[in-house]
This record gives sequence, C-alpha cells and structure tokens, in this order.
Amino acid sequence: NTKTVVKDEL
Amino acid sequence: MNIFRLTGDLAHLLAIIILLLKIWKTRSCAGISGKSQILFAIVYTTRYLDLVTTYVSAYNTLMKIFFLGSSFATVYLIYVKFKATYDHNHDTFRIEFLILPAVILALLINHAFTPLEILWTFSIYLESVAILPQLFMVSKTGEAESITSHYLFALGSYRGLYILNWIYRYAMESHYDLIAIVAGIVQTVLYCDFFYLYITKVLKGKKLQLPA
Repeated sequence: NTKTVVKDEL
Repeated sequence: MNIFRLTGDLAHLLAIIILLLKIWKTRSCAGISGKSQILFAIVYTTRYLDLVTTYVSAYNTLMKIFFLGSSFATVYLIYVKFKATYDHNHDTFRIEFLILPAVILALLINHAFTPLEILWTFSIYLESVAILPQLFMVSKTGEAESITSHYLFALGSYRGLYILNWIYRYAMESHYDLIAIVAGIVQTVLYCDFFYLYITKVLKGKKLQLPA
C-alpha cells in the first residue's frame, strides 16, 4: 500500500 | 491552492454549468449520455462522504455540495423531467463494465483498507472512465452539438489542469497521491482524441463530426 495522504482536493 | 488547481476546479464548475444550462434552455438532453451522468453522481457520492467527517475549508465544502447537488440535478433532468428527449437508443454503453473493475481495483489497490478510503479510491478509478459512455455516444452518432463539445472540453481540461497542479505540488510541497495521479492521467488521455477534434473543428466554427 502506498502512503495515505490528506484529501484536500476535489 | 495554486493557479492550476483553481483553474482546474473552475473548468470543472464551468463544465457542469454548461451542461445544466444546455439542458434547461433547450428543454432537451439530446446527445447527452445519461449513463455518464449516473456514473458522475456515483463518483461524487462515494468521494464526498468525508463532508461529514473532515472539514478542509469553506471552499472545499461548498464545491463538494455543488458537485453533489448538480450531479443529482442533471440525472433528474435526464431521467425524469426531460425523459422524452433522452436519446437512450444511442446511450448503450454497459456501465457495469466500468463499475465492477473499479470496485475490484479499489479493493486491491488503495491507501488503506477502510470503508471510506476504499470508497474514495473507487470514486477516483470510476471518475477516470466515467466519460466513456458519453464519448461512445458521440462516436456512435458520429457527431456532437457545439455546446456538448464545449462541455466535454471544459470537463477534459479539468483533470488536465489537475495534472499540472500535481506536478506543482510535488515540486513545491513534496505532496503527491499516486492513485489520483495515475487515474488522472488515464482520465486525461481518454480525452486526447476529442481535444484534437475540438481544436481542429469546433474552434473553427465547424460541427464536431467524425469521419464516416
């Protein structure tokens, strides 16, 4: 699994 | 927020407004794939579940609400209000062929095996191919009205601009999301053929007509 990133995009 | 992301979002917003206005003003959804619009409604619903769990900004919240509301409104206009004008004979793409692979891929390749994360990933995969029923419809009828072409151009530009945004963010913030990037590239590539026709025909005042 790749790293989890903050979902600040639409 | 950078200029690429902002213009990308605005192109997306513009695309949705063009489509809604076209349907509303002409009282017709001729040439529009209801199936693509159903897929977009599924995409926004599964992606924006975080509306109730995570607050990012007022901008983020308002845009999400707009995308959700407008996608359901579009589906309503096509399948209920202007149902008689819906060209279902030409809208024959089997959406289960897009939904099922997106589900399987989301279960296999994701950032974390949690319900919200898998639904988000599913929405990213599904969005990348959601326009296919519409492009299939255009290729089947061999033409598209200018307004439909403008809609497709704005919608295609949106993910293309997001790619520039991701390059910018990687350079400036070392921020990147491989799932979004790969799916976004696939999504943009699907429009390339259309972009070519749009620039060589529609912008020169001709109707978008495919060679027989």
